[in-house]
Amino acid sequence: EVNITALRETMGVMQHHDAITGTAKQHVANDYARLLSEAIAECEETSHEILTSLAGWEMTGMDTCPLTNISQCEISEREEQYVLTLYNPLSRPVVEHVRLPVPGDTAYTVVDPDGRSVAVQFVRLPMPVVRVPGRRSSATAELVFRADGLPPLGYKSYLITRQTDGPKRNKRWSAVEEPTA
Amino acid sequence: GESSADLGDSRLGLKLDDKDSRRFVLYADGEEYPLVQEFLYYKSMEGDNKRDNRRASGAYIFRPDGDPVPVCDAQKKPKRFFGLDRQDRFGVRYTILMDCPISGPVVQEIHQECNEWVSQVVRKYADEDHIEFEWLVGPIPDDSIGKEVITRFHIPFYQNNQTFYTDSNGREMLKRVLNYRPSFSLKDNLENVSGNYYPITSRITLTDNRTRFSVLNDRSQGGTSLQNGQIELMVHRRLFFDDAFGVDEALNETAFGMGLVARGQHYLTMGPVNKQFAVERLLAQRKLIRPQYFYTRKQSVTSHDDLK
Repeated sequence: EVNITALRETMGVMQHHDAITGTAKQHVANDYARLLSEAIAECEETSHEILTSLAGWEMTGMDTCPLTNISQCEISEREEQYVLTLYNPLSRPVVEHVRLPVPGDTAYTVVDPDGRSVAVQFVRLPMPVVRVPGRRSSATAELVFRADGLPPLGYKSYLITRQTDGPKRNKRWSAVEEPTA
Repeated sequence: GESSADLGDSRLGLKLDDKDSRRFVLYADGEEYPLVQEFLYYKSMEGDNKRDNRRASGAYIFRPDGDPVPVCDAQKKPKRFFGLDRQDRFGVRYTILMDCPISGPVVQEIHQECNEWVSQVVRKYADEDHIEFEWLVGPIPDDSIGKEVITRFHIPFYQNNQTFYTDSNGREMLKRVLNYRPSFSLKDNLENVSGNYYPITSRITLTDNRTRFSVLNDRSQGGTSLQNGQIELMVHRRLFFDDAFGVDEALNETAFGMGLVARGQHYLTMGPVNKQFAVERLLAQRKLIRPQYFYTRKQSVTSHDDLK
């Protein structure tokens, strides 16, 4: 309860017409962003607790990547192995196309909860995306796969492993240009 | 190789025109429709706000100055090369970096660069019933000319009788008729563009009673249909004048000393009326209430058994 109060209150603030329509002064808009960011971070703790209770075992060390919308995620870019858990908040099964930012010259395997390898595709990021001002990321491509049948109000976890000694991936999907000034 | 750029299949697909990167052929349920998708901008009205006709476009009002201007070179020939190794006439090997299309088992994409500040990816995931347009707009140039950038989808000859539908906060769809208000007589619409703009919180739809053509968005935007077969959505604005309605600032947000860059998605669906209601509703739920992602770094998990 305590951890989700901040987001409840912030969502209340966001009902103000300036927050909805974008007519706030700039420093107020910046403050809205700060409030939301901090409140969402507080809620993450609760999300982890809920997932732990669904899983029946301690899911420790969970993180989120709020900058995935600009193709930036420290975990998917740097970790050799990690588990991606997808929680479906809808009351029916859904399919999600996962896009994870990765460095352009590495290959990964993805294993689903049943131990099956999932078909993956590496798609280079367009140069305008790579060059967005303020983006600090080593990712020049995205690892894309289809997460099938996420259960209603439930989760599925995928084991993602970087291939260190395997063949480099298909050049056709990995060609990248060097950023220019 | 260098074959034509296309996405999807005959159930739902797109084929890019050979000569003009704005033009597509849209395939939906075995039928073909010409589709034009382009980025344009409205030049924002300047003014000192002392008289009605000298009111500037700003945070509170959208007041364009004239017709929209295309952002991109209309006749720009689409690039369509893969990252293939080639050899020039001197025997030097070089690589042509692909621009489009990208094709694989999960997704097909066409990457398009319009100019230095507008680009997009058009993509179709296998077995999906929509086409995604991921736009990237900004930083809008700091040239003292306010710009309100739109993306416009147009199916020529589509007969929607100047009527379109927009959602009301993601719930029911409301009927909108060009230059018409249901509750009063609209005599002179002095603002022919903004007077027909409506909030689009999840989707905007056209129908000819046989098919439905919809664009769903990932965030609230302003949008309209100013001509039959046309849908436009505003994706970004950078203005240099205050409209004197109270905010007392021009809508000119910057980061890193430049105008903001905005990135988002539009989802295009098209098909028979009886099927499309379900397609749109389910797609809106999936895209607006997306799964949450949690990452667990390597600790004890090293194999599938550990994962289980």
